[in-house]
Amino acid sequence: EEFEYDHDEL
Amino acid sequence: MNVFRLTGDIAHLLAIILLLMKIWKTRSCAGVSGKSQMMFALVFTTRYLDLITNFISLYNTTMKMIFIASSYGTLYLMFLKFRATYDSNHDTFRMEFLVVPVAGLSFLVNHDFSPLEILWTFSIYLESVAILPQLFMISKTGEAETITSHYLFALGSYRALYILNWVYRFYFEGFFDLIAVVAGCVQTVLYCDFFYLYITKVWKGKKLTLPA
Repeated sequence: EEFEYDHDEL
Repeated sequence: MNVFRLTGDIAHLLAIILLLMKIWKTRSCAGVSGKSQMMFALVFTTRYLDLITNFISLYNTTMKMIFIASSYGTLYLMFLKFRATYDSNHDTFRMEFLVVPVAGLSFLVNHDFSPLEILWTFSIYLESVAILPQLFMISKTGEAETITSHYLFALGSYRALYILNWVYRFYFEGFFDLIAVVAGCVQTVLYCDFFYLYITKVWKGKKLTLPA
């Protein structure tokens, strides 16, 4: 499974 | 975006503004740990590299740019403009005791073994402990200026509000980031002793002093 970058916080 | 995250971000922004105001108005950075501030600059730099790779929202981009710029602005005031007022004799916490283990841990425990993700993880871990030199400095001098204690209260509240945000996001969005949550809890726990002193002293109009 490919990692998806999803850091939407500060 | 929920109310906890927004108020958390506002508290974070307020903390940074309070610190810059304290230094600017008093023309002095006495009582402020340059080591904590250096680590915060490192935290923002390593976390917000995604400004180049990912666009999330105008709000997100703006806040990130403000945080990066203000952290370097603080370093400029501390180490160049008002260098003579920097209390280095009391700022003796060894940064390498935090940076080295945190760097090691970010290589070992992360969501993905890629440069950007490891740097993000490093920033999350480092942020959780970056306040220690500041707290150590207060424990050495036994006191903090009132404005500095307001700064610390706002800075500590920010991550505590983020914990509420994570609880909210877990229930309503199914979002859960174990690394951020654990580090955020550690970060908040480190402030507990300070919160207690702040509420029992500063809220009653007294200066923050440590019990002998």
